[in-house]
Amino acid sequence: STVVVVFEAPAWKWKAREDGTFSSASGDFGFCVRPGDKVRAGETIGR
Amino acid sequence: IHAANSGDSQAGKGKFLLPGATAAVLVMLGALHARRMYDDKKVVQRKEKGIEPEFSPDFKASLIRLLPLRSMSRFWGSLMEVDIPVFMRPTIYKAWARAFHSDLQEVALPLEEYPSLQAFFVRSLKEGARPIDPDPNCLVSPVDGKVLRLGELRGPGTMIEQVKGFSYSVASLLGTSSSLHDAAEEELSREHIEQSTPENSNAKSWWRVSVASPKLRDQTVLSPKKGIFYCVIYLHPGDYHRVHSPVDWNILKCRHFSGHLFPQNERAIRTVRNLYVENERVVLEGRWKEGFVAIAAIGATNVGSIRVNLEPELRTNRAVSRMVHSLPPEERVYEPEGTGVVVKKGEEIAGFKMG
Repeated sequence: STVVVVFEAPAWKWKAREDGTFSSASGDFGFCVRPGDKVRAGETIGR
Repeated sequence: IHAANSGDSQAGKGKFLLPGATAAVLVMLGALHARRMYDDKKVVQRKEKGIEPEFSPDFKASLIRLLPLRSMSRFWGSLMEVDIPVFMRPTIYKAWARAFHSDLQEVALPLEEYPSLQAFFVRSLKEGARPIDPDPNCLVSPVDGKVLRLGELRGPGTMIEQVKGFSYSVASLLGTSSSLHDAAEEELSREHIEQSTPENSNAKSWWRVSVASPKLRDQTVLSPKKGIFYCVIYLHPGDYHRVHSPVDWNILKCRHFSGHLFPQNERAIRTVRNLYVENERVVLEGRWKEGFVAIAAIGATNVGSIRVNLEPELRTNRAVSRMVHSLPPEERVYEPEGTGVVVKKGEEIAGFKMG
């Protein structure tokens, strides 16, 4: 059996610099696990 | 095989314990099994070297469609529900635990109290055996298992890779309305796409925002953009088979797709096209503080039944004809519309059963 979780999360945030260009800021979602990892219910997989 | 190997050669001459055809079949099966073990070993070795397994549809994958997998699954389930004598229970469950690496220390009840292997398989755990990360900004695993795939969905296709060389559609997996997908593609083709922002997105536009995001990001300042992420987790037979909520969310819909029940081992993943989309599954869809969220619980031959706590009447793995695979999913929308059922992170929401 398999479970697939699909979810929306902050992917990127763009911040204006003084010179008018943009840079990405923190706040993006990131996974804490990798393919092949064993996980248990309740363990963080992304933050 | 040959009786003449022992005793009187005259008496044994020409007499076989097994008919020739049976012996030939056994030899053939042995050879096939050896070949399969050799192939699997090669895959493991390639994985260790960092080479991803590739999709390779084979003849056996086509033949498997002809097998009565649903009947086999149901038969397996009824076998597993047979009551085991109390004195044999610890021995049998310990053997199961050894074979499938289950942890008997965390089982909620004494082994003698599980009347059948089915009851043992769907066991609950001791209080506190699965602590839930309380951080509101994290998403927790809904099950015990092995992470197969994860990542972000990008582009108009919005596909998840089943294995290198083959991907399946998320819209088909979840049964999300095709109109949403069409809207996303239409949106991409429009010149005024940059007029959209995530702030004006509503509950139904998650797909559109996700697909459109590569263009949107160049247009907006200090505006958090959303992406659609996915995580595929495989549950081994020895794993705890209950599903918990990954976040605090509102469940808005439940869909049941009555499909096939193909096995889901690594070999099947490499050889059966659209494995997850074709199998029987239940999808719970809703929203959390960051937007859309859905969980698909997908059945397999040996673990074909899915129970949903919100739907005690729902019956999966029913004895049905093959034609049912082409039917649309049964969908239930929870009231009040737009709010649905509030579920806390870590709360049990579903579970699997054998057969």
